[in-house]
Amino acid sequence: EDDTLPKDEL
Amino acid sequence: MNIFRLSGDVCHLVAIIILFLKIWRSKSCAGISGKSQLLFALVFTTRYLDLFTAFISIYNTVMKVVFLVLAYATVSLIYFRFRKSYDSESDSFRVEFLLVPVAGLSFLENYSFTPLEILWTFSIYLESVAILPQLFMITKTGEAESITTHYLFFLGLYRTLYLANWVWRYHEEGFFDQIAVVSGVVQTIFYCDFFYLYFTRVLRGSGKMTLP
Repeated sequence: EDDTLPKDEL
Repeated sequence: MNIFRLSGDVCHLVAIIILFLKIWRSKSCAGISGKSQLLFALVFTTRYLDLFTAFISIYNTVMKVVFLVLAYATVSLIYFRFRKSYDSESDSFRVEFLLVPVAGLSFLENYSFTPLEILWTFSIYLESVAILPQLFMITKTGEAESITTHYLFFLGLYRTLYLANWVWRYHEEGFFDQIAVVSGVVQTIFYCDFFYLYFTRVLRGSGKMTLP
């Protein structure tokens, strides 16, 4: 399953 | 973006600049763990692979480039330019005891089994233990120059502010990144002991921090 989250943090 | 995350990123940048300037101006990396700096360079390298594939904002891109450049510049100062002052005797933490479990865990516990996602997860887990060689070196030498403690203070402050950032994002956006939060809490806990020494010794004006 692909429940990746947005990678907006450094 | 919120004030906690922005100030956290600024503290992180300040910490990295403090360390770089300390080594550059004193022309020495005595008391600095090259291993920790290598691990941080690895953290940024494995985390910022999306630098060219995912554009988030100018700020995000600029900060990633700055962190990468400063991390590698610091490593090159330690291992090349001022390598004679590098105290490899005291910098004896076995980093393989960190890399193997972190790599194993990133294959087991991740959000999706893709190369980019596993490398990102690896960087998150690695960052939470990357400071250990530096903290170990301080306990081994029994002291740390005050500028080194200021570097660690800003690094710890950056992590503490990120915890506040996650509380804020959960409250405001319902956003919760379990891997980042659990790893971040573990990382911040490693700084607690240092914070105690920092506030009770360094800020009392004793100049350098000597361990009991």
